[in-house]
Amino acid sequence: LQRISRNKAAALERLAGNQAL
Amino acid sequence: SKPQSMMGGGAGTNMMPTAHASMSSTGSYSGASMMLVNGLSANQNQVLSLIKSCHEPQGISMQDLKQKLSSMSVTVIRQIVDFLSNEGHIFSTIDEDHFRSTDNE
Repeated sequence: LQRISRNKAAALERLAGNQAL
Repeated sequence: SKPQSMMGGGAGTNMMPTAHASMSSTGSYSGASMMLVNGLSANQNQVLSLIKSCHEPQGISMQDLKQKLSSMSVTVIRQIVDFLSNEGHIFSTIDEDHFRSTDNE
């Protein structure tokens, strides 16, 4: 499912962004 | 709630922590009262570890979370899930009621 991988990619980005803070 | 003035000497300072969750301002989490080492509350950690423990491709459902976290209200679970999602710990899969963790490869 494309939706899942898209959501996951977005989530990983958020996670990386938060960890960078 | 009014501030209760201690009458008759302060022998024992019995502080009652009245957790007043003002959820209107940020709205992101009201289930977060005790912060632990990783910055998540006990409730948030519980939800996160449940989501982590599920290895279905579509993730864990809101129904499952409700069942396994019968001590928490649906509203609280939903708030925690929203918070974890905003933080990037989890993401929704087939719909807004199914979640997977980002770090259970």
